[in-house]
Amino acid sequence: VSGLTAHQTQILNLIKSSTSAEGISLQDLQSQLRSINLPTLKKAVEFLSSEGHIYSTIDDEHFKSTDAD
Amino acid sequence: SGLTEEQKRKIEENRKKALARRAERLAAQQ
Repeated sequence: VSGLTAHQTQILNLIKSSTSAEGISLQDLQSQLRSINLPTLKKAVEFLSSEGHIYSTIDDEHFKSTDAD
Repeated sequence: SGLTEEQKRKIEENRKKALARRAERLAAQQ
């Protein structure tokens, strides 16, 4: 996706790969992206959400991609 | 899935809001 940083793209791809109804949790993202610290991860997720790439599902810690369907 | 109807409704609502944000962003880029 153009206009995204490497971290944002990596995070977006992981969120896209989730197939569950509630999406992927922040905790799962963190455990799969050990090279990215939590504040950076949260900031990237916030950005992706503000741009409409992703949205929160059952709570503010689970996310799905708008590209998934 | 194990989601309640209320959870499904909220997820769908959030999805629509995100799609609206995405459309806004794309419109702003043009």
